[in-house]
Amino acid sequence: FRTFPGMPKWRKTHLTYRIVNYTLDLPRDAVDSAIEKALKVWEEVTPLTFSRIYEREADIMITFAVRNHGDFFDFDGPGKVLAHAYPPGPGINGDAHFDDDEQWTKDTSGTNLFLVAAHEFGHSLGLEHSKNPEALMYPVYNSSTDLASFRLSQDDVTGIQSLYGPPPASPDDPVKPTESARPQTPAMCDPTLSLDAVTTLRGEILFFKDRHFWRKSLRTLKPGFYLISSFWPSLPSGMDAAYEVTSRDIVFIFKGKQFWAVRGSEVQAGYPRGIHTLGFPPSVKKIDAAIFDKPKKKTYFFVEDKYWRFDEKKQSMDPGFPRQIVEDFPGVGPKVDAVFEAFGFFYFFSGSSQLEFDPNAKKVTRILKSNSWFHC
Amino acid sequence: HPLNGAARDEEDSMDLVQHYLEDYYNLAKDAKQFAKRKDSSPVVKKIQEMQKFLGLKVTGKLDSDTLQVMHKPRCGVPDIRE
Repeated sequence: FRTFPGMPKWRKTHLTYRIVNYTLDLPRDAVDSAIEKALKVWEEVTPLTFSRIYEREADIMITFAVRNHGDFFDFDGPGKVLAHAYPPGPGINGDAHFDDDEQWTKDTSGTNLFLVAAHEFGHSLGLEHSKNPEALMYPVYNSSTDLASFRLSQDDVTGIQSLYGPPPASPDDPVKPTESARPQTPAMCDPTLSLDAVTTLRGEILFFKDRHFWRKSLRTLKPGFYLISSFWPSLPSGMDAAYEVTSRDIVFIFKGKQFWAVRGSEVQAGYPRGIHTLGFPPSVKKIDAAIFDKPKKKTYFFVEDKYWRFDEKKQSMDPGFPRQIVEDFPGVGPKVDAVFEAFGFFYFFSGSSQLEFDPNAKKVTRILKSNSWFHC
Repeated sequence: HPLNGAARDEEDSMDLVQHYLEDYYNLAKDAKQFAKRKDSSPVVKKIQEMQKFLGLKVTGKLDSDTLQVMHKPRCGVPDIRE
């Protein structure tokens, strides 16, 4: 990705837009919804929000024009230049112009207005063209884009978040009590420390909490402490669960109804996906914890006092689930915050406690503090 | 479109190439006829820059892939500016 020279960006998170006039190629409401959808693409991965105004000067003025239209960049009739836009700033800056000699369409039979608008609004927010052919900000229009599964590329997300940062935690999260307006940095040796999720990753153990994670290698006593976004900018903070499928070198991260797949620091394309694609019933709104049982090639998903078993080979849920956690993991639960596997034991976290569980003997072998791995 | 006469095509292409390199890759405007200078090093350099940016094979020549991309619809914001 590239930003404009001098990195111009909007110094506020709430922006206004105005559709100054309309193309006759599409019904007005189709133009309205294409523009709204195109702005939402960026809204979903940044703290930015957009609202429409109908008069006066908006931050992003949207016009359809042909040939010479008052700025020094004439349009050129059908084909070739489809539209252009200006980087953030006052006046014409931030505005987007669309060549009305094109045939604008809702699908890809002509020039798709949503796709071109989403690209131009990338400029309006401060992104230049990207060399990545997969990126929305690649300069050449790709008529074969599958609109149904359209997604920003990682390059686009990294780019826009380099200007505005990731979105705040989603509003439908349970609101966590916080003493002060600024998110706190969790204290590693706080005896009351609870964790969001724990997973292994290529031989290390990652302990996630709010916007950060501790990274523990078995070679060092003390863990490193990092911002999640410094490794995975597009991942949410305050995740629910995480587990590693070691045989595929993939870590799955869960938050709410969505889950992501990462390989090292690369978020895999095609994510996030909905958790219901894994076979959960609609009543499941989030996952509490998950762990991959390597010998059995099964993944256990813990949700409140129940758990599901997922067959990683068949890529489907085993029949006969959910079951009560306490039935098959005596001593564990009723609720689990996080779980991971080490030395053949499952380590279950609940609040500030941690249980070492022997899956073969089916019994808790030790009760520990949640931060016992940090050598406080 | 049905094929035009070849000579006409050639002329059209040179126009398109010149404008493409001037508008998006900051080729300096020059009064000399573009067809005569298309093999000159400044123009070759710009063609290479464009091919590199757009992920094409970097040949410095106006091969068919390069011409094909230049004909594709695109955004009017320059790829490389001063």
